Amino acid sequence: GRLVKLELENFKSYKGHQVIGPFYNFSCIIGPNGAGKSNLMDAISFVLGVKSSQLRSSHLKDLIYRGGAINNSIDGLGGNDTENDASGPKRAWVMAEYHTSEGQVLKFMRIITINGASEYRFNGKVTTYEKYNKELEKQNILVKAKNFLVFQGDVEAIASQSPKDLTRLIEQVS
Amino acid sequence: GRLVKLELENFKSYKGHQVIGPFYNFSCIIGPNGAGKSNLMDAISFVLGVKSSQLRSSHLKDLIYRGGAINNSIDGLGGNDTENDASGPKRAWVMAEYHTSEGQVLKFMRIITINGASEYRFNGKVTTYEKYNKELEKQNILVKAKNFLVFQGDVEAIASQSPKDLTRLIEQVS
Amino acid sequence: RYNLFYSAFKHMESKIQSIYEELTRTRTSANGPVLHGTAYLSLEDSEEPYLDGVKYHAMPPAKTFRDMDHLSGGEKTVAALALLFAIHSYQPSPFFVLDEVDAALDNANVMRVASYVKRHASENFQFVVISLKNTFYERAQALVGIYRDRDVNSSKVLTLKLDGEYEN
Amino acid sequence: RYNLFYSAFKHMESKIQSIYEELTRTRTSANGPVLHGTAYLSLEDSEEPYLDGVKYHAMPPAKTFRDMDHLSGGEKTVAALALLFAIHSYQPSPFFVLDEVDAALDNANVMRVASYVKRHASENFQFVVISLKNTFYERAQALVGIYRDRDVNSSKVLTLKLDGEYEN
Ligand SMILES: Nc1ncnc2c1ncn2[C@@H]1O[C@H](COP(=O)(O)OP(=O)(O)OP(=O)(O)O)[C@@H](O)[C@H]1O
Ligand SMILES: Nc1ncnc2c1ncn2[C@@H]1O[C@H](COP(=O)(O)OP(=O)(O)OP(=O)(O)O)[C@@H](O)[C@H]1O
Ligand SMILES: [Mg+2]
Ligand SMILES: [Mg+2]
Repeated sequence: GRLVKLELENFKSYKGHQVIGPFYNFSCIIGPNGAGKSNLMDAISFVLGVKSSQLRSSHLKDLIYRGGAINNSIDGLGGNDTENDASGPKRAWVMAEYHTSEGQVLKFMRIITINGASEYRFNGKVTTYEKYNKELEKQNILVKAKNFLVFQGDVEAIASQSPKDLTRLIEQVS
Repeated sequence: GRLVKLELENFKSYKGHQVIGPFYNFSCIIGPNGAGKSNLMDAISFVLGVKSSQLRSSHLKDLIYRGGAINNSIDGLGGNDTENDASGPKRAWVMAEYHTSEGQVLKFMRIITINGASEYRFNGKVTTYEKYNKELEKQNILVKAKNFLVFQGDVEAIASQSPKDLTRLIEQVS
Repeated sequence: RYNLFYSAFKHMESKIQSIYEELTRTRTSANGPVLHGTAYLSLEDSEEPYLDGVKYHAMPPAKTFRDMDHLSGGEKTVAALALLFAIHSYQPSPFFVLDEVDAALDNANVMRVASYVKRHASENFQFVVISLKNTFYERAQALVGIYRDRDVNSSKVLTLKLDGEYEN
Repeated sequence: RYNLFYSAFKHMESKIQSIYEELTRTRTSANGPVLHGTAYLSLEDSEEPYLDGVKYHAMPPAKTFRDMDHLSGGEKTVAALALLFAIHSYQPSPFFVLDEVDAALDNANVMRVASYVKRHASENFQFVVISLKNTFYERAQALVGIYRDRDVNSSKVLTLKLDGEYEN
């Protein structure tokens, strides 16, 4: 099976509702520094149930889009306090559409609110994290092992991890 | 003043005696992966008195060139044990030639032997580490602060260092 | 538990060499031989494997046998990718997400890794790769371009299928 | 001790903005305005500066004011270089050695950083930079090419002055 498209609303630097995709067998995400490429990887990790600490955020609520004052310093002019809206969105969600090799369409969705509560939906129905994760494991998506997600800056450490860590990783996939 | 040239003998991947330079105001070190670029930075750091743990080596003797068995696996052929010389060099040294802005030529040299002993020479005369470091400090080369050496992979961490660390760095240069 | 671990280890052990070979194959000159690296896994204590640990060794082509710690940045990246793909061969997750794994690679290694991904990407082994290097992304089937829309202070997305179709 | 620290801090504080501005100056479109980032240092506890610490803040152009931790890889690299150059301005070591600091930078940022280095390199501020990106090294005065000589199993060096002279 494979990941076909992603929908997100107010997730990190993605304001409002956006649809991303389709994803092909080999898709490349490109763009300038600070555009939001790693945030897109965070969106994929988030919808799979990865904890916020792995998504460069100390609290889940940091994952919700925040506008805030923009730094519009222009040569010759000072000042930069525009659009200082403290009234940003109160929730964010990501939905991943996954097609199994038998042609079934699965929808995984995760929603967070400003008070940090997480809600999981599988094919539109609210469910527990355990059941949600079970459905992912049926597709061989083992989030605990995370051997298929390589975050920015982490690749070299994989080669020099200790024998203990490597053993634990092999245990998680066996 | 500035660094003009480097001479080294049996330092890391540099076999035998080699002269590197001249260095200009803006020199770029280029070459394929594994060629020896970071080893050259290690040579510069080494001659300034930086500890071996910062040079990706647990012991000083790892800094001495070692030939060893070469992996010459070729498509279709197996095996790879050639030139298995356990009799490699027993010492290594690096010498940096530095020209002060008044036109004086200074030579800093550091030698290590297989048993890990370090020897420092300033303008050809053996001296203690303290005196050697004093001569470097006269040229504003503050090795303790290391604010002028950025090792591979370390640059991002400089921006997100803790206020305590940043304070300590400013103290070291003040 | 021991049997599960052991069969996983044996499987990865059998795969790691051919994967690393494919990622390190280099022709030294136009008519020269094709060199490649050597990689293997070993058990520190083969009586009780999950007591001590699995050690990974990788030697780039024409290099001496050294500790993994002495590999350069680029050499470590290639060795790491080979290990990841070997683990995947035992327990194939349907997709990989890789964030700028090519940052430390020189052009030759970027091409080898991108060609490996292109060769192995399929319906059941999907790759989503973030890269800044055109030598990498020009080999993809499709691009997901992210830009910052300053007017609305938000990230925006464009998708481009590389055989010409344009979707938004 | 306090006075020394304070004068160092004051000096860096006065320099950091102009350095970060030079590293982040972007023209958004052909006739558009030139935007730049904002950076400053603040004392967490101004009574006793070396009790608590100096905090560094950097905001890329047209971005919101956020914690340094939320910056992207490339944004952090640029902020880090600005800080290093600000510290250097107070206590100028004669040379800098930078090892692939451009690994996380996109082409526009590589050009800005390389141009900064080119503009500031001098007799008393020398740069030795390791880079894999031609956008960076083509701006250098001279190249030090490192290659591996397989026959003797050793690193070797060639020096090339970019205005044409060739030395070995
Ligand atoms: N909750 C949020 N709301 C709005 N913007 C956010 C939020 N969280 C992070 N950001 C912004 O997202 C930007 C970082 O994006 P990201 O890390 O995805 O960049 P990137 O494209 O990966 O860049 P690079 O190529 O440098 O790695 C930062 O500038 C940060 O301010
Ligand atoms: N004492 C030594 N004797 C011989 N070779 C050594 C020694 N120490 C390290 N090496 C070799 O040096 C090589 C690494 O060189 P280095 O880290 O300088 O590469 P690099 O040019 O920086 O590559 P990259 O672009 O990937 O960062 C390794 O392959 C390692 O085996
Ligand atoms: Mg990123
Ligand atoms: Mg290196």
